Amino acid sequence: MNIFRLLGDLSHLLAIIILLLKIWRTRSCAGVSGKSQILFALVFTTRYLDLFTNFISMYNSAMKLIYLVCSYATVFLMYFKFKATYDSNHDTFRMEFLVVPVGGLAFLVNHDFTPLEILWTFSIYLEAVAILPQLFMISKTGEAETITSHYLFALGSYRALYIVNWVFRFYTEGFFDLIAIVAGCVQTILYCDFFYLYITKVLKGKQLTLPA
Amino acid sequence: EFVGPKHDEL
Repeated sequence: MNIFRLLGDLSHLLAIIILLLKIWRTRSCAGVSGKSQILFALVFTTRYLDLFTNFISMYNSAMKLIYLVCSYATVFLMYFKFKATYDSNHDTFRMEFLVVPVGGLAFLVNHDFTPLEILWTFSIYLEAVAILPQLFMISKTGEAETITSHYLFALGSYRALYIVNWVFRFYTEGFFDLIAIVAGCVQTILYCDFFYLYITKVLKGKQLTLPA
Repeated sequence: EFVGPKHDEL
């Protein structure tokens, strides 16, 4: 564990909690892509199956459980409790366009051809692109609530911090996991455009709107 | 035997 990884994990946790609190306190999930949230729940489910097979630390297991519970809670709030506020007309990205190619790639490019390892690889690839329905939704409506943009910033920062962690681990431990690194870089690149808008607009007190 | 990286990250 190093400081970058810890900050990355905390940033990830912060993002998940910001989103849950936003939905709970406003009693609304307007502007949030349910498809991205379903994909994230799928990411955690397929990655954290090793909770049953591989013990790393209390911290590791606790965080996995928290991520899993929070992501399912978010999906539950969106599709059941506050379903009336879910903006499905704007959430039109087709999940199968991500899940099918990512599933195929996980079969072809992985560290080991075993069920758990393929599911882990699938989760890494899927996480890289799971935010696309959310970004697509924002590009359709042309705007995002400020709290939603805080959520996205925390979520994007998490993988960016992990990249620093991977550089650090490579030099200190000689550890590198090429699959995670390449997918993590793709994931971070997808957020770059959003980061730019966040810094130039939201941090200056304006709402995030896309140029016409 | 699987010799890939151990998945100790979240």
